[in-house]
Amino acid sequence: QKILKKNNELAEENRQRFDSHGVFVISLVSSPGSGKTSLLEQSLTILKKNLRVAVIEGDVQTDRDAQRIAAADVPVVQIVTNGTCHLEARMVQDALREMDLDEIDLLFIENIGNLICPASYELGEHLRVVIMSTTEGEDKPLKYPAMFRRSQVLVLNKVDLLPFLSYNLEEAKDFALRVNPALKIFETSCTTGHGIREWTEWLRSTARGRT
Amino acid sequence: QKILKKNNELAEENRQRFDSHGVFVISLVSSPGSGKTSLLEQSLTILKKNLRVAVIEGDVQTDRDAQRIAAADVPVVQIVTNGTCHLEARMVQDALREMDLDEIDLLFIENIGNLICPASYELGEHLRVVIMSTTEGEDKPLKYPAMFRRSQVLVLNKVDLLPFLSYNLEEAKDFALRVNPALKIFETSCTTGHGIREWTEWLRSTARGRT
Ligand SMILES: Nc1nc2c(ncn2[C@@H]2O[C@H](COP(=O)(O)OP(=O)(O)OP(=O)(O)O)[C@@H](O)[C@H]2O)c(=O)[nH]1
Ligand SMILES: Nc1nc2c(ncn2[C@@H]2O[C@H](COP(=O)(O)OP(=O)(O)OP(=O)(O)O)[C@@H](O)[C@H]2O)c(=O)[nH]1
Ligand SMILES: [Mg+2]
Ligand SMILES: [Mg+2]
Ligand SMILES: [Zn+2]
Ligand SMILES: [Zn+2]
Repeated sequence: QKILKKNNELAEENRQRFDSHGVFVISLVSSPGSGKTSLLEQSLTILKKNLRVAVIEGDVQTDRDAQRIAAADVPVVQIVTNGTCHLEARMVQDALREMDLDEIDLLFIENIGNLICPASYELGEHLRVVIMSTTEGEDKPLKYPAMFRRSQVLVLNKVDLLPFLSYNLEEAKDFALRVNPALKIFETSCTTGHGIREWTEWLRSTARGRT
Repeated sequence: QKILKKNNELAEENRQRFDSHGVFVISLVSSPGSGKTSLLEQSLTILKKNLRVAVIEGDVQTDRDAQRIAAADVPVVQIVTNGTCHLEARMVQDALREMDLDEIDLLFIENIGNLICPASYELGEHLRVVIMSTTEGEDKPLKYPAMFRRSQVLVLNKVDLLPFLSYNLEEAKDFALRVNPALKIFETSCTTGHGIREWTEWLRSTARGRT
């Protein structure tokens, strides 16, 4: 538990730095392949029209996700953990050395694909967004509750696949709200663009209210 | 590293116990929602016709998966880790107290939905099977390589959804074989039953060859 205490101190340092530079920070968590990078690709194209955006990518191996973000013409720093299954505040602090916070309005941190231990490691973000895909089953909020409890937003992604699944969207939302009644829920598709505008508009107004 | 060394000693004890009772043990790993429990439901219905099968379920919270296995009329023990993101050999050893190995030919262990740290914890199994869903993207073997490297079989599940995805099945297989050229690969669908017979036949003959 000493590790978590130390991590939370560094997270608080990160947060103070973000606040002093007026940067609003959002972290994305999910199972591997739920669509974190895809949601970033869709959202950044819209947000960067009038906001200065940047991304910190976290992965166990490869910089493939950072390459996708760089291809969208957005500044990105890739953290490769070489095995650690979650990002820590210290890693984010190191990554910030490569960024100029005075040039950023909105900073996204894509965490490692893992629904469990990233929930315990604050990074200094203002908002944690958990993404759940319609292809993963309705029961994930009940089976992996800590992540849903410690997030403020749930994005239910891949709704374009609903016609081909026996997925019960209302039940999945009910399970999520049972674990965390305060969750704000968006439904999106990164392939059709469904729901991306509501999500980015909400982000824009939430960021404006904070900084 | 002392933890892993101790774990591997207990895993070896488990393996010797399995061998002395003639039980063939298969562990299933994947991201959350790839279809571990669904593959068990489909496979056990076929295998239990002429083999004595049993399951150890591992989850962070709930016994929902064990309930699904019990509903298929198969003996099952549920391990609830209350937060630990992987099963350990000690937990399996405890679960074995509730099972009579003389009554079992084939034992399945469903690990916690997590593509990262379960790769480091041997449980005493003869075979580790990693399941990847067509809905997660082709890149998971490259991004989460340890799990693919330490598995002997890859099951590519949810192939029924291929017509609705831009998923490149051959590329996904190529990435998996790049990480582990020895992987045996099956393509399945737990909703249409596609590939389930080949997979269960291969399991049956592999188990027969071992015990
Ligand atoms: N049909 C459909 N596919 C999607 C959607 N969003 C993402 N995908 C696909 O899902 C797969 C995984 O997407 P990624 O964006 O790489 O997922 P991720 O969460 O960033 O994955 P990791 O970083 O490896 O954990 C890719 O094949 C995407 O094309 C969606 O809304 N609908
Ligand atoms: N279309 C389709 N859906 C599937 C298939 N296999 C499983 N599913 C669905 O995928 C979702 C998750 O399946 P599960 O079997 O619960 O997955 P799991 O890997 O056991 O999940 P956890 O134990 O929570 O990690 C459910 O909604 C299943 O109905 C398949 O082959 N095709
Ligand atoms: Mg990604
Ligand atoms: Mg399961
Ligand atoms: Zn971790
Ligand atoms: Zn773990």
